Amino acid sequence: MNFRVAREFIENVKQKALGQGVLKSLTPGQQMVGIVHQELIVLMGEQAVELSLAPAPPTILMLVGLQGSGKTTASGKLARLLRGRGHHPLLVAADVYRPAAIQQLQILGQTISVPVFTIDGSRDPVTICTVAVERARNAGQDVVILDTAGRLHIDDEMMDELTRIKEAVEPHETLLVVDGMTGQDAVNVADTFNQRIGIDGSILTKLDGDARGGAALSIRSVTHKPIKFIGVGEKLDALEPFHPERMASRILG
Amino acid sequence: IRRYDKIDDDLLDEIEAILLQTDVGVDTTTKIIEGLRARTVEERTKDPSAIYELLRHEMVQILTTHSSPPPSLDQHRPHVIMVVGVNGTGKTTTIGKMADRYRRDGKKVLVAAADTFRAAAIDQLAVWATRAEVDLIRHQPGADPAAVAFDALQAAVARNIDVLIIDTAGRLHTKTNLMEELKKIKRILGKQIPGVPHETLIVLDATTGQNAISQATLFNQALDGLTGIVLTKLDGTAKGGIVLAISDRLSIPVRMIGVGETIDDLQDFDARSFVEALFT
Ligand SMILES: Nc1nc2c(ncn2[C@@H]2O[C@H](COP(=O)(O)OP(=O)(O)OP(=O)(O)O)[C@@H](O)[C@H]2O)c(=O)[nH]1
Ligand SMILES: Nc1nc2c(ncn2[C@@H]2O[C@H](COP(=O)(O)OP(=O)(O)OP(=O)(O)O)[C@@H](O)[C@H]2O)c(=O)[nH]1
Ligand SMILES: [Mg+2]
Ligand SMILES: [Mg+2]
Repeated sequence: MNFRVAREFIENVKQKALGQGVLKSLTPGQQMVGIVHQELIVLMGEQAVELSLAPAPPTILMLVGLQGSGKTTASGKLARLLRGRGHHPLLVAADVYRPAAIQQLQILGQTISVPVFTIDGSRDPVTICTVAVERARNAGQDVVILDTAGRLHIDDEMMDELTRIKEAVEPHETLLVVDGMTGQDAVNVADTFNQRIGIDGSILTKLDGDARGGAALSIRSVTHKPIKFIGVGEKLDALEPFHPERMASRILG
Repeated sequence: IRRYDKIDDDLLDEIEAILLQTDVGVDTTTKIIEGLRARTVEERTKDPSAIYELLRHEMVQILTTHSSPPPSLDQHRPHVIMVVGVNGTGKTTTIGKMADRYRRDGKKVLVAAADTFRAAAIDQLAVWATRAEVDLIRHQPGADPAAVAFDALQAAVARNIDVLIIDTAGRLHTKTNLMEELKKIKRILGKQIPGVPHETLIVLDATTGQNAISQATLFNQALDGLTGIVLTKLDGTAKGGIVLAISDRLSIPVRMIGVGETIDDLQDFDARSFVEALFT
């Protein structure tokens, strides 16, 4: 977690610890860990919050984030999850930059029998997303998942592109996909994405390794938006809802 | 005297904050701060800019002490480079950039698509090979990565290739079976031609925090010695300070840095400018 976030956190813990008397059954150390654990859970949003659906279909989900964070894979995972719940998702290949990005999403779509929308030869993600949503409405696809290109939060043109996509299709949820191993930079990234385009939640990926996942705390405390899912593997079934208490235990190691 | 101490302490606090913010990590930061404290006492340095200069010098030392110069290409042919690392760090893109560089330097380059697992990984490298104007060895998706590597090395010898670069699938360092797969690739190569691969580079994402230490440690162990690090995505806001901890503990030098997504966005590592960038 970001060390400024940590300092603030430590201050809260100190306050709680001083405010509480000593419980007879626990050692001060155990009690301290308990307080820290509780504080972490509170900080991370006490209970799991999941995807909300739009009042009228299609529900549009837009996945955004830095390069390589796991957006394309997460798009496939969400599509699989929603299909399993009886929805008819449409995956949209809005990354026109990365070599073979469209093929990558198409292969994932094939794996889970979910259609993937593309416009052959188009270099305009705004058009791709707009036409995709229109197509979904006509075809009765009730969830549209927009897989966007990885980009830097400090790249004005690319952040602008996201704003334009958002204005064009008005996604119900904008989800920030963050690599679970991200260090101090998590705060800058989450804050900037939230300030510039607004996010409704995030997905923390690659937590099947030994990364503590402190980025979860940073993201949550700076955006005040919930972490909705975690990625726990490369396969499309490796997506779990985010549980604050489990994350707290993990961060505390 | 008291006043001097106070200034010194505030300055050290400021420096500590900066180091922690750039992912240098607690242990290495403490070591640097203590080293700095000792030197400022012995040199009686008061001036903040002099202290900062001592600090930068110390950090450059950490980054360069154990690093030998990169291997020269005319020792053997083909010169084989194996590229490894966890998922999404920029291996495939970096290989595209490296291939182009060697080709422009007049070398005959071959790249091998040994990521036979991830969706469209081979297609992705194929695009980069075309951009870099180099040949590509590929099998079908799902093929044995060791077989691709073997095939590529044979082709490199047959075609008088100067540099062979092998792309591998991203994998988490904690996945034993995947690390075994990587060991197998290395073993197969070494059996074919002793000493191959001549370089084993780990690609680290500058946005990665302390986990990079675990990554470097385990890849280093599994592959019996990483020869270098490529630190990518330094064009973002992350500073990649974690390489200080890695240099300090494992003595693996940073060879190159990735500063963008286009073919020219690869630079040789310069310890001094890297350290200066940590403070901006
Ligand atoms: N182990 C593990 N790997 C993951 C997870 N999520 C994604 N990956 C891998 O991370 C790498 C990057 O995933 P992508 O889905 O291509 O990431 P991306 O954000 O779409 O990348 P760009 O489009 O280039 O920005 C791939 O090798 C994925 O298989 C996860 O939860 N666990
Ligand atoms: N901004 C920036 N992006 C980079 C850099 N290097 C790679 N990328 C991007 O990071 C993403 C992942 O790059 P890849 O080359 O697919 O990474 P990889 O390590 O091969 O990924 P896997 O094979 O899935 O493990 C792509 O969107 C690249 O364009 C860099 O130096 N700067
Ligand atoms: Mg993608
Ligand atoms: Mg790759």
